[in-house]
Amino acid sequence: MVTLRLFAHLREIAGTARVELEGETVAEVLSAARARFGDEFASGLQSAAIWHNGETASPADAVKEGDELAIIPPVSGGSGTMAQGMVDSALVAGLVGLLLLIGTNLAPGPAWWAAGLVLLMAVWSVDIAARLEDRGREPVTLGILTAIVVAVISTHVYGGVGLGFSLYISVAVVLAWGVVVSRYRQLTDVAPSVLIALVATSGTGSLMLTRTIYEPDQHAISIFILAVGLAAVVAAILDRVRAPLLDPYSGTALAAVLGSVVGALIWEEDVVGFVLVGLGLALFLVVGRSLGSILRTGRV
Amino acid sequence: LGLLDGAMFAAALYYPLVSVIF
Repeated sequence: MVTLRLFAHLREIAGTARVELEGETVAEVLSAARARFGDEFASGLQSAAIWHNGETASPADAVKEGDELAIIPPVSGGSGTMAQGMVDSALVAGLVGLLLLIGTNLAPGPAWWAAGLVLLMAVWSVDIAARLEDRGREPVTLGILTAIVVAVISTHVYGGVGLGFSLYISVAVVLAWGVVVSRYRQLTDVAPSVLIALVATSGTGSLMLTRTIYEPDQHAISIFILAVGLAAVVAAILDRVRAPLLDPYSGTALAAVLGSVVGALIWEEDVVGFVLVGLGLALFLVVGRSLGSILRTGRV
Repeated sequence: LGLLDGAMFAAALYYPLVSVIF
């Protein structure tokens, strides 16, 4: 029997961190694991690093009784303790982000709100770019950050037209970066960079514009913060605790609709309208998470 | 920060969504 140690989402799929399996070689043990834990596990296995008694292993390596194989997916951070640390720092970051949005929304005038958004989008872009770098890509991080700043200024000055302009700018800045710096000329680096820049700039511009137009009278931003915050909290809980009938994605979607409706009731807004907004948010949250997962790990 | 991905995407499309509905 060989001990297989599992980390991150492979551990979640298998429902255990440690399993004993039969096999003469690394490949045989892994195929026994595939047979036991199914297709989702098998696809996760493709991008995972395999360690045999603390050394990198290849499929043909022979294994014997009492050996230990560790399967470490790229997102786990390398070991059990690291994975645990990353989970906590992600929670803290999410909470800080939420408080930042609430605080800057309460502050009068658009300046604090804009500054908070830029900070949040910058942190997110740098984080997702770092994950791409982990996978050997070279995202145009500085170009993305430049695009975010340009988006804030252009949306503040020109409103809706500025938001449209900032989308054009975010594509142009990232592409132009490749003209100046030769190592950013690979399509596999430019494409995700443009995508990150588009999401970050339109996110910044869109929330700025919504606050300018719909706050403080119509509470669209407060309801956004409530719905998305609730959805993130529910998703964070469901990622850690397995609930019957509710996976993280449907939990996120339900929480977004619920948050939106509760927000509309609290601030006495049009409930029917905000049910639709909640449904839209639910869809965007689920799609966005899948998109993020593609960018971070190359898989949905 | 995977949880933020969905939130960022939702943020990006929030203004178009709200302005279409209201």
